[in-house]
Amino acid sequence: QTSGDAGCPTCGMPALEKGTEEQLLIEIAKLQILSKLHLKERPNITDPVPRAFLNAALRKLHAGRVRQDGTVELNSNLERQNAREKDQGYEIISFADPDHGDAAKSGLTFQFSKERGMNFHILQSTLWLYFKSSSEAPKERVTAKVFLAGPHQSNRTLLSQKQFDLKWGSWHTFLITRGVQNIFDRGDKQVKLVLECEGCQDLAVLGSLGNASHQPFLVTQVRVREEHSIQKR
Amino acid sequence: SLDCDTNINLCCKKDIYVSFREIGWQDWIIAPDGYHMNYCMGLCREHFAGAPGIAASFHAAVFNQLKANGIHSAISSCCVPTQRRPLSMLYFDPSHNIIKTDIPDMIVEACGCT
Repeated sequence: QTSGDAGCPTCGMPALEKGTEEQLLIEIAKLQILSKLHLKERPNITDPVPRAFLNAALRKLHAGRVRQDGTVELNSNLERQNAREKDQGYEIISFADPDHGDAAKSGLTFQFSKERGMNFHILQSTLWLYFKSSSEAPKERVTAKVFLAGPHQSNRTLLSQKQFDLKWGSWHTFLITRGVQNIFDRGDKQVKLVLECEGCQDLAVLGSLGNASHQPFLVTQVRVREEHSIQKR
Repeated sequence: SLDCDTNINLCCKKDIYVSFREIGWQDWIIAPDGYHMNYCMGLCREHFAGAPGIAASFHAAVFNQLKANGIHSAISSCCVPTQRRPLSMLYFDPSHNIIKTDIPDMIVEACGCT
C-alpha cells in the first residue's frame, strides 16, 4: 500500500513475506482438503492395504462399471453423468476385513468410516468376487447368492443372486445397492455379507480370503449430503 | 490470463505446487503426488480491469466502463480466480478403504479482475 502498487488496495492487510505466504497457503490448502474430504484429521495409516489388492481392484474397475442389468458401462460415460451432478461424489473401494471374515462359512465383513451428521446416498454398490473351479471338469453350472447377515441365521436377507458357468477362475459382480443403503440408513459402520453357492463342490472356492490378487472387494459410489442442509431444504 | 513473473505486477496467475510427499501425506494419499494449487495476485488498474479476457465477467467489463466515465469511481477492482477445475484424488480413509473423489474448484487455471 505504501508504494501504491503492492498488495490489494481493498484488503487492508500488508503483503506477507514470500516464504511465509507460501507456507500459509499450503497450510490453508491442507485444511481445505481435509474439510472437503469430511476428515477431522489426516488418516493414520499404520497397516495399509497391500499393493497387490489395490492393483487388482483398480485393474478390474478400469474396464468399466456394472449397470443394473449386469452389463458394463464405460467409465467415461459415468464420469460425464457425474459431472452433471452438483453434489460431491465418492467412490469407495473396500476390501473384506480378514480379521472378521470367516472363510469357512463364506462370511465377509467390510468396515466403513462415517462422520456424525453425514448422510450417505448410495448410487451403486457392487460386490466383486473371484470364483475358481476346484475340480478338473471343464465347467459347472452354479448359482451364487449374496445375503445380508442378520443377528440369526434365519434373519438374513437375500440381496443378489446369479447363475453362471464356473469354468476356470473368473471375477463376478453382484449388485447390492439396496442392502448397503439400508445399512447406512441404520447408521451401522459394518457391512456383513454371507455367500452361498449351489453347485459349488466346495465353499472355499468363494471369496478366496487371503489370496492377495483375488481378495473380494466392494465398490460403492456415494454422494454425501450433510444432514442439516437436508433439513433446511 | 497472465502468468506471473518478476516483471509483472498486474493481475496474474501465480503457480504454486503442493507436494503431498513434502507435507508428509504420501502415506494416505495414493494419487496424485501433489497438485498445482495456484493463486491470483496483482493489480487491476482501470484501463486493464475492463480489458477483454482480463475482466472476470461481462459485468466487470461493463462496470469498468462506468468507472472510466467517473461513475462509481470509488469502487476498486480485485484480482480473483475466473477458471477453476477439480482435483481427482485416490486416498485411504481411516478404515483403510480406498476412496476416489473429485474435489471441485481446487485448481486455479485463470485469473481476472472483478
